Amino acid sequence: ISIKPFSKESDLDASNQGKDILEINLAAGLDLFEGDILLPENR
Amino acid sequence: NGLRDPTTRWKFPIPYILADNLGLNAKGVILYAFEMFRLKSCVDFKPYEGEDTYIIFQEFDGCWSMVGDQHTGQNLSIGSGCDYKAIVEHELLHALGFYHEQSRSDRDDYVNIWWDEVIPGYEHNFVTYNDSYITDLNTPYDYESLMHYAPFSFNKNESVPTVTAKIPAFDDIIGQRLDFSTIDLERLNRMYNCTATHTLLDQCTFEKQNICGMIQGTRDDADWIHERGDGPGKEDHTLVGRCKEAGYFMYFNTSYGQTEEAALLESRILYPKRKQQCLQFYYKMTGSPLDRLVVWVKRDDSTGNVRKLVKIQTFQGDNEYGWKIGHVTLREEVKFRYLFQGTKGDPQNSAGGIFLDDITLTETPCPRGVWMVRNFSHLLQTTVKGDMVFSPRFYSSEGYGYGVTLYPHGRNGTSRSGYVGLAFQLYSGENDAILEWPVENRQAIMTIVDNDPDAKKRMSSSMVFTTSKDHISPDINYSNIWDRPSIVGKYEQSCNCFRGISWGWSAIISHVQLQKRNFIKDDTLVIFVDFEDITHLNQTEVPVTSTRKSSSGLILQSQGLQTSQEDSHTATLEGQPSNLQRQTRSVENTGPLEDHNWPQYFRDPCEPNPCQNEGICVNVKGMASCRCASGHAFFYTGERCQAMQVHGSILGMMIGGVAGTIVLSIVIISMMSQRRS
Repeated sequence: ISIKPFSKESDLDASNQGKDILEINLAAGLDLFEGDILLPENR
Repeated sequence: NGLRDPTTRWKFPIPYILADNLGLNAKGVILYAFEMFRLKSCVDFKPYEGEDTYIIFQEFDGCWSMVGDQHTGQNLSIGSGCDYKAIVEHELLHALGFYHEQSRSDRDDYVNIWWDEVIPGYEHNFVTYNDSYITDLNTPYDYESLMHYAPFSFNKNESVPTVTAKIPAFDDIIGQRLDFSTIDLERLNRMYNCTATHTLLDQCTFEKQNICGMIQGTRDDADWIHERGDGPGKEDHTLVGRCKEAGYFMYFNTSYGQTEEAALLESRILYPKRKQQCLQFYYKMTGSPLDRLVVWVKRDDSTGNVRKLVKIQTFQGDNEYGWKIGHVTLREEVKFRYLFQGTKGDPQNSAGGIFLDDITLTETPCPRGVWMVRNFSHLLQTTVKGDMVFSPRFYSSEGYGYGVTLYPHGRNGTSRSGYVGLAFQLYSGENDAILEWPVENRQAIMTIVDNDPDAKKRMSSSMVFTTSKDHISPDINYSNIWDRPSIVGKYEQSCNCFRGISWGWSAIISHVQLQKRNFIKDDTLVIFVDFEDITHLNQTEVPVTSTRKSSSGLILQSQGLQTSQEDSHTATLEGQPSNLQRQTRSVENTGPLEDHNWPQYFRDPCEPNPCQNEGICVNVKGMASCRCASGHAFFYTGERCQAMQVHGSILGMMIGGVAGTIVLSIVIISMMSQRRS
């Protein structure tokens, strides 16, 4: 194994680094039951 | 924390639709999550075929689901940023009838809810349910559940949690999003009465004396020995010498006897459902470099006897004496055994032998890229944030060269500390001239492997993304980063090749998490990397055949969901190739068997049973064949046992009886009328 020291960070990060469900939903402006549950009308 | 109401439980397989508003990556991740359910439970999914009840996966805002079977077409949203294995699994567990873990009626015994820290107006998200409505399925509170809130849920101060565990050791476990916990699976399997999984065929740690039903070959020269690892250098792989009176493996001593002497270890007879299997095992060869470990298969010779031998793969000894992971692809369609043959290469120059441990046989594809990062603790000590290590080059089934970059302390630029980062990149390779560039619509799956010996308990961290024409970089003049590495990449001396720009995650898993499970065993971190074409998932729509009842009833307080596509009268079928599918060039003509997205024909054609009237379905070379029920008086016929017929003798007797009765009646009537006259 050869370790490469950091030089220039030209590599790209994927989106949503480690965001959890509730963070994603709150950021989307959703206010679902318990954060991610869609209730039927009779509930 | 599952719904008590049995009417909310699904019948398997669950019909599903992948709507075309989903991104390509989301579709691939959903199919990958299905495979996790199939590996670890009896839950199964099938493409929608006009059923009344089904799940339609759509891309709305956010990640959400309804709870339980609503007996209609119900939406499950995999919105932007939700296309991760664990998130899809979480939403599917809702759909299967589970609420969040911390809403159990007894949760206050286990966690503290810091009400003052909850965003005002969001307190209703911390309700508990009465045990007349939900059941814990006789399982303890599970801090490790995939269904547990993370500590910082609905918090008003960024650094102050709203949920903490009463046992502080679990504070950094609650809210894990690796995979199902052991108790998640116990509940799921209890709720749905699962007795077996769909794709786990066999596994063995050799901890028990029966060695999982394996048998010693009878025509060989020697035997494999069931041994316990005592002392340095002789630790097993299951427990790595951590436990007394435990830690067994199979051992073939190659340091005495004659060259070419062999020992054979045969598995029990196994019955495959799919057409491809992956045999994974750990082995260690400490004897001569000429020693050999050969994997064979004995399959049904079409007379019912498992005796037809086929050699599959040979592993040669070398001078590296650590545990190694082995993968062998099998393509068995009828009953078979797998065999390990140890052969002595040079007993005079051997001071050891061949070790074998932790075997897992699954009906899933083997990983194409396997990287064992040895001396990982040393690597952690000698690197700082931003330092990186490149994997060797692997080749995809199409022939693309690829690899990963490991950042032991994460990438520069991330605010998180104490995390490992992982990124994917293309390497130039021997096939580049004939391949298509830029390489789009290929799904990369990077997995940091949890090496639990029980495949059902593995909680590996998987990151998935799909290459796209939108992935561009200013460093290469806003060209696509998935173009040919010799054009857009930089020369890399360690592989004597070009390395493209990488794409990945600055912080994929914490060092604390890495130490908690079996991620690091024998001081080795194992990473799987796959890179497969999923273009065929681009357009796979079929119409919904019946009028869909709306699964509306959104309870929203601040913003409506975008439901413009909810009434889409189209449905998506897994694995149905589109006419618009791009023609791709490939080095290996491996076909769809290499795909991660198991096509329809991989599934058991007998599930669900197509035979009517209690007919028994038999899988004959991947085709369903019905064996119809037969009674004393009648029997069923037809391709699906749909037609009832009466036995000839019974029919004769019935006709004879009826005719006799009629004749007798006529005679009696005529006699009586003669008497009257």
